[in-house]
Parts: sequence; C-alpha cells; structure tokens
Amino acid sequence: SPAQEYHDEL
Amino acid sequence: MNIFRLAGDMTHLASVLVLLLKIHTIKSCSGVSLKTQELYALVFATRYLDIFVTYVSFYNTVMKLIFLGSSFSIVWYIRRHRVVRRSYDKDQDTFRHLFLLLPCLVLALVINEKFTFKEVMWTFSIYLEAVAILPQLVLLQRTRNIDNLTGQYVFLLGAYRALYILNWIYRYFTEEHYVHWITWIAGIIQTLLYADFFYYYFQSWKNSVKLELPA
Repeated sequence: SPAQEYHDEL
Repeated sequence: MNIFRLAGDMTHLASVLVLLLKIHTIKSCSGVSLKTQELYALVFATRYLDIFVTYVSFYNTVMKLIFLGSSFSIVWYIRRHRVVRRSYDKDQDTFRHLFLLLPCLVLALVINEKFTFKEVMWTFSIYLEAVAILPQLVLLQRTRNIDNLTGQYVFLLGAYRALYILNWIYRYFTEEHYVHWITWIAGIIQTLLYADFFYYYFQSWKNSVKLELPA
C-alpha cells in the first residue's frame, strides 16, 4: 500500500 | 538503499553513540537536554510500534533496536544514574514537553495518510521528531558553555536530516510514485531548525574558536 512504502525508512 | 540514506543513518547512529559515549565515559550529561532525549525516546517508541510485526530488512530491525535501546538508555542515565544525574542542568532545561507534544498529536490526528492507530502514531512520531531538538537548542543557547561532544552531537543530528533530504530527492527521481508530503515537509522544517546552529558551528570551526551561540 502507498502508506506502507515509506515506512522502510528509519 | 541509496548512499544518502546509508550516510544519513550512519550519521544518525554516530550522533547517538557520541552522546552515549560522552555520558558513559565522562559520567556527565551537562549541556544535554533531558527533554529532547525523552522526546526522542517517544519518537522511536511510537514510530517502531510494529517492529516485531512488519519486517522490512535485517538492517532496519537492527537499527530500530539500536535507536530504541540507545534513546531509552540515555534517558535512564540522566534520570537514574547515581553520578550522571547530578550533572544534569535541570534549572536550565525548562522547555515544556506539552508545548510540542500536544500540537504534534493534534496535527497527526488531522493530517495523516490513513486514520488508523498505527498510522496516526507513525505520523505523530514524524511531527515530533521535527521539533524534538528545540529544548536542546534552547539549552545550548542558555548555557553558552558547549563542550565539543555536545556540539558534535547536534551537528551530526543536523547532518543526518540534511542527508535524508538528499535521499528523498534521489528516491523521487529513481522510484515511481515516491511522493510523501508529510515526511518531506516535516523533514525540511526539521533541517531548517539546525540552520542557525550550523552557521555558528562552521564559524567556530573555520576560526578554530570554541563554539558559542549568541544570546
């Protein structure tokens, strides 16, 4: 989901 | 992962280690804002809520554990350590948590990408991280007595933010659909907060004099 993809950053 | 992101993470890691090392070896936390450290502990706790649920990579999990562990250790040292806590500038470190916490919480409830508990907490952590350095900057300005390690700590934190912006620019051009206004705006504001500090840091470095912020 688009809301998830930037959660790969710290 | 691109080079800017990696360099940013390593700078972030270095900043935390510099601070922890200072406190652990010198047994002093003078010039360090407990308020800022508590806010960072909360930032990591709310951002990494799903640390054992959502797996991104081994690297991510290890780094998250390090950031959680180090931030809570620093808070523990300043509040509980028999020797360290005596060096805490309590009377100078008067910034109110609530002034930052409340607006960030309200903003996260209103402006987020998805209205779920996890996502709102994540957004809250992004907003809070953007302003969590403020008590530390205020303390630096008040005490005027900035030791090298505290100066390096703040410098490394600022560098980490600047590198993350380069990382976003890189990702924007190399990945599809990579547009994240919330993170970007919060991140840019966060980096701008260091602009003043950076200016005086480089001045003192250029002229090889002790770092001192104007009152």
